[in-house]
Amino acid sequence: SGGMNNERYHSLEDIYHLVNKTSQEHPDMTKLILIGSSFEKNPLYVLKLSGRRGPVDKAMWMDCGIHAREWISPAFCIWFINYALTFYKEIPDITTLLDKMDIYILPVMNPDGYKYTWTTNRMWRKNRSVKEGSSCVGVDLNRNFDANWCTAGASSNPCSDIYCGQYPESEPEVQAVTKFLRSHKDSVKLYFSIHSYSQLLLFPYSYTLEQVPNHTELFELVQEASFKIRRHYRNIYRYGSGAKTIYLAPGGSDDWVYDQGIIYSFTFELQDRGRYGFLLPPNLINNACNEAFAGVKTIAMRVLEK
Amino acid sequence: EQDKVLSITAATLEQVSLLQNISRHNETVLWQPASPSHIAMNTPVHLYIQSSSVTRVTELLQTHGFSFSVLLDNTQNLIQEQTRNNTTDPK
Repeated sequence: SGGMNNERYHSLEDIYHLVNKTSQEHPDMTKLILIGSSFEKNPLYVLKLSGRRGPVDKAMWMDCGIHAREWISPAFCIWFINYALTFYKEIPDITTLLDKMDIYILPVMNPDGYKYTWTTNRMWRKNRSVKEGSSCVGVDLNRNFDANWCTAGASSNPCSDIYCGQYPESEPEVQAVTKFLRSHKDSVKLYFSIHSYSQLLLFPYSYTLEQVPNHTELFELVQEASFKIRRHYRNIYRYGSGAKTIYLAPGGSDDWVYDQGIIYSFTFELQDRGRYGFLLPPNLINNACNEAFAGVKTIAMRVLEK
Repeated sequence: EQDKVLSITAATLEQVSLLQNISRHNETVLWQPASPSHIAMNTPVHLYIQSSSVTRVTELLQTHGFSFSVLLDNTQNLIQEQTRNNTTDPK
């Protein structure tokens, strides 16, 4: 009892506990990987999910909780882990995914910020790094990747909510992720970054209005995902490239991943579109996760076919 | 007054500039877009306002003819609901 309850948010300590417990209870399907630590030395755990089969050469990455206040994002990663382990060999979609590829899940990429939203300021966005000479705290981790870093759409002001940091990959959280993905570039074919809010299915680029070479292909993938969500959950997700759909935002994870050669790279913005925003009530978590999973699944199955 | 979230739409460049100034105030938090520099005409801006500033900010918006509505009337209730310690896990 009490463990994987989808109808509530989980504190950072709860998430660490859940992830550790899950890896102990499912040693045949999971592996806990420590990829680094945050500025305040909280661990960055990735849970690797695999089907009960031999090794495969394909993998998918999903990170949640880059922005501290976007609580539905870590909630979705936890929901996804629970769904995968509960319904493997019971439901065809998740069984196919786990039989054909490994899935790396980072439930909280910004643990310091997440903790801060539970204890001090519910609206905090950035991480909690401090630098000598500035009284302002935190870097926007989704402006800190080495992708047209700190150009239009990011700020060099340490007090800004979209502060890009002192230099690309200055933040340990970003370094941990890029180091892991660089070393798994040959297997990771598909990347998802989960954010909130405003219900969007986005793909590169965000750092320029120019189109990626496979723009049409990515557009068709998010379009199909959006149609599925609308048909099954009667909810509208807009879709398109980041810069054109919302605004210019350099230094983002999906753009960096794309430029590394992982050409199926997506950012989802989950529920809702403003009514509750970052304060999505707990009783709406399950629905938000179900429709997000419909999007992830639709794209992942198509990419597997490719 | 409680902490609130307003949806505000700027109809002129002057209103855009004023809204950017308001959203930089430390008793407000911009929810959408991510930064004041992204505020544009005829695009809803979602702004979280601390209880102590609600009256002042709404009066300012009314004085300058902004179109706005209340998205969330009492954020504290939701925050309490979210952080309620209802776990039965004895870890």
